[in-house]
Amino acid sequence: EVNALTHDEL
Amino acid sequence: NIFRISADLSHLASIVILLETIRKTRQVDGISLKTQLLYVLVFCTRYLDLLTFRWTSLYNTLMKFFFIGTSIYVIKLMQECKIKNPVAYKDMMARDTFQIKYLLGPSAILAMVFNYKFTILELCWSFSVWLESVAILPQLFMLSRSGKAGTLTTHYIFALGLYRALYIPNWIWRYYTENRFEKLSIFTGLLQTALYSDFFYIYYKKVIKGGGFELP
Repeated sequence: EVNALTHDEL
Repeated sequence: NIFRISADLSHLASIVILLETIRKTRQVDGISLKTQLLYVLVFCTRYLDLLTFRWTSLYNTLMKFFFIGTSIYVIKLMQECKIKNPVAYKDMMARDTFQIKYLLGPSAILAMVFNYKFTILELCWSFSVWLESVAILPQLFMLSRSGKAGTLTTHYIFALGLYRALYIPNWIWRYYTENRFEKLSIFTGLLQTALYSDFFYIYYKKVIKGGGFELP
């Protein structure tokens, strides 16, 4: 499973 | 990881260089107001999650406030130049002629088409990554038209370009270590870096190897 929905980058 | 921290430091450096440029020259020579206004919009739409208080880390939150704060501060400094040095300001405005509606419109459409969820927060986030990928264009357009740029301005653009370029190995790293693959960030990041590629090449040839900076 590929995770994408966390915007923890700037 | 090392790429991510170097990227963020390079982003910080670019802002310090920009502020230093404005402070030192006491004017806005060579800086595009339009690009700077786009960055305010980029940071304000991307970091809307600050309002939800679902923070990832202290580092993340502090950086977000820093980028929003400094981007607005740059606009304030540029407006001060309008009063202190109206001739130079007018000269800058006369050369800052890129039509940003051609960046804002497509970014809004692309955000509607490509997003992770059709919510205000996610649409704004997607809009911000699309817009950031092209936000440097008014600045590059201004440079290519005048043909010359101050050393500090070129260092600023270089550090800013390097930041997104360094995010690319960071995404590769995260793909292998966390199985994370954020397609929107990666695609817009590649686009953004591609827009800088010509500039990187000229920067390498002219600034690193000595001599002035002139764009074709």
